[in-house]
Amino acid sequence: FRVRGHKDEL
Amino acid sequence: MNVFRLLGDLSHLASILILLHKIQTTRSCRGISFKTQALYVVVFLTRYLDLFLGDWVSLYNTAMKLFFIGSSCYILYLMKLRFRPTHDPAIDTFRVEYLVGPSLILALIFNYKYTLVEILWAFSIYLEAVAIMPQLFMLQRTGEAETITTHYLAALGAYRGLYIPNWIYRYFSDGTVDPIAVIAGLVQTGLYLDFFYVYFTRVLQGQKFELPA
Repeated sequence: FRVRGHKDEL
Repeated sequence: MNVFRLLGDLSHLASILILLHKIQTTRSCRGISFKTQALYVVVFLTRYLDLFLGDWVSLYNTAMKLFFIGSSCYILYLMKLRFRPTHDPAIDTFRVEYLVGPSLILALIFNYKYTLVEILWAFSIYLEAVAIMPQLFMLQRTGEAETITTHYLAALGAYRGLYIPNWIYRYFSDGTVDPIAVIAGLVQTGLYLDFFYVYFTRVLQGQKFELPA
């Protein structure tokens, strides 16, 4: 899996 | 977007509408922590900076962000000006610097990139996780709450709780994990466990929210 910020979440 | 995420967001939306309804109909902000509400304004302003940077996600995303910023500021206005006499600072005594300070330090250590926007984003995630503490502390101190206030808290707690299955879903569906959001989200949800116990065993059985002395 890739680690990244879920910037589409609120 | 999956069903858990959507239900979580709707629950968040509902919590704010319940809070506004409580303040407007009782014409009072009794039992609501001003400090918690002020922390949410800080959380939304620091997280949704991307609104002003042109990183477009979707109309849904932008509309929700604007709603959360707008409604949280409006709640502060209601508490501080409109219904000021109904707010009792003497029972809202949690020290917010114990929440803001560590959140800032954590954001400086654990973030996805050393840029101002990323550090503020991580800060907002950490601060949101603990922003409810002044409210829960106030509840603990007074030992009781109006039923409508407990519905507000339940909807707010359900929101981050529902994000957890959403993250599990995303791990399998798009193969991405956001450890900052996940760890903070688990802490945030954990803070509500005591509250939810009383909410389910008393309020939903038609009884008043009262903590044992």
